[in-house]
Amino acid sequence: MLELRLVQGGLLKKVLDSLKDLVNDANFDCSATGFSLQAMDSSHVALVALLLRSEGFEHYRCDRNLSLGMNLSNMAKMLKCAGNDDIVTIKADDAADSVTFMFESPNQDKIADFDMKLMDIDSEHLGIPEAEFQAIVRMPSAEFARICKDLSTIGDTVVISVTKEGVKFSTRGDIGTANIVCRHNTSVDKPEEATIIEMEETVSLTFALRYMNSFTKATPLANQVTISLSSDLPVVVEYKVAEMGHIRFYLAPKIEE
Amino acid sequence: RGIQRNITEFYRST
Repeated sequence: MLELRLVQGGLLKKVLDSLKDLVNDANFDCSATGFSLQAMDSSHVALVALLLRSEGFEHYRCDRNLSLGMNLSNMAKMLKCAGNDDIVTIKADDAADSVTFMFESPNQDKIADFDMKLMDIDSEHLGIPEAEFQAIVRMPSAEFARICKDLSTIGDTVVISVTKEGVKFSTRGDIGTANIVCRHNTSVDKPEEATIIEMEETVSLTFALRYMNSFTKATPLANQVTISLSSDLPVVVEYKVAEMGHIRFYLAPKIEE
Repeated sequence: RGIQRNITEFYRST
């Protein structure tokens, strides 16, 4: 028996909106730790890892570890039917072939339940070791989204370089080139407007902008994004999910031909 | 531009 009650149901809507274009089907794993997911995009270039810790739910009952295979676009369709302020409860029996999403309006005057068929998904799970990164950039998530969107109108790839000068996002295309430099800046009115660059070593990596733009669908989840870089490793683009967890996107770099 | 690497090249299967 699984029963997870999330008062901030809107968070789950935002999580699904940030996943559904990248991944078609995925297993949601429920354990005492929390509600999690790891999935790759269909071309196995990017990976997403979601964790919503059990403490973040108002009620979290998970009698035994369960893996719920769901089509994310169908799940997103169902969650779209919840109000942004609704309380969302996810329910499933141990041997269930469906999952129930229950939506309660904040003043309890409307209660809806949606039942979605589960599916068997044979997915590969990857072990991701904790890594020390050469550079970690924290910046406003909207700024990062803007940069990815702007650069993708000019080129297909972005070179992200971190030096003492700051973090530079560069692209080139048929019509020309573009470089955007963001400097370390903590003298801002609000902490979420800060850009914090921690650098052990300079690093420069090339990534496909198509994936970066897909990751930025998570922008409504968090004011800040963390971009962790090391030479010859996938970049990690992380958005916090309130105080209860995170969504991390891993993207393999491109190499020179 | 460049050759796209695969994410599975970096992490082992569990």
